[in-house]
Amino acid sequence: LKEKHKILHRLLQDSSSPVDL
Amino acid sequence: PECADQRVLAKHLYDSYLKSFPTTKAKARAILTGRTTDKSPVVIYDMNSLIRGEDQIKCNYLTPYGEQNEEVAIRIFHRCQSRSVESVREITEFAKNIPGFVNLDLNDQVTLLKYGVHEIIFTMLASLMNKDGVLIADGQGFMTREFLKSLRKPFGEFMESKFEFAVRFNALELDDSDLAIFIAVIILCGDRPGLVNVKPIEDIQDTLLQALELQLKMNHPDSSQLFAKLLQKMTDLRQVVTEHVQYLQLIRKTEVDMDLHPLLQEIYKDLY
Repeated sequence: LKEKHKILHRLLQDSSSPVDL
Repeated sequence: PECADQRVLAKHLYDSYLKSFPTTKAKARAILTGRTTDKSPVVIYDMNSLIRGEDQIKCNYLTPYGEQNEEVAIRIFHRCQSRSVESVREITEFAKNIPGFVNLDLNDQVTLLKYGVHEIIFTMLASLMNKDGVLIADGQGFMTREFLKSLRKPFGEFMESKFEFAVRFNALELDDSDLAIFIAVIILCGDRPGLVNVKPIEDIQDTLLQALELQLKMNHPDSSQLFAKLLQKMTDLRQVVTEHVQYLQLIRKTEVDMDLHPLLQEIYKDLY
């Protein structure tokens, strides 16, 4: 699925990292 | 102790929401009701006020394709697209801050966003709307519902279902701290088509639902059945998205030259 959603996948992988709770 | 955990989660989601989404409901309501010292929004109600507004409103996405000579209805449609793309970015950042989200199967993360983003876009759009119009360009402008309705077919009907939803949704009088948890609940829906591993998604959503129920009890003690009413809105939202996708299919059929942003193409492909 991620192959068909390259931009969405990139948004998930890139930019700011998640905040720990 | 369980309640304390739920309050920590609620606070965390609210903080992430404030970081991810620049135009809050609090800011939008202050502008819409005139309770702000900021400049009043430029009201766009016809073609002349649109042209004046375009000079006055400073915003990158006003002319995303640099085509000022495009037909008005198509120009407005392109701007809606640009704003949607920006919203998808913001929602993705917010999703990554929901505890447990980034540990899910990556394909499932993609699926949850693919199906969730438009429900969230229309939830948050309601914050910018009243029955008469919608704030645009981070509150710099206000475009009337009548003006949008007057655009040529099929664009004139494009926003109507969103206004109808917004009026009903805004009657619940949620604030940004409620919306932060509600949006997280929408993202973590275990019934999205094609999910690989549903159980961890449902586990996170259960925790979020408990936090949402407590939040609504504490923040709206006099509003009976608010939690149940809000969950009912999730069904309405799916209907709004389904209609939106049908409109887009119609527009793509009738407007042969209409281009759709690649990110939105990915999301709409095989959606419903």
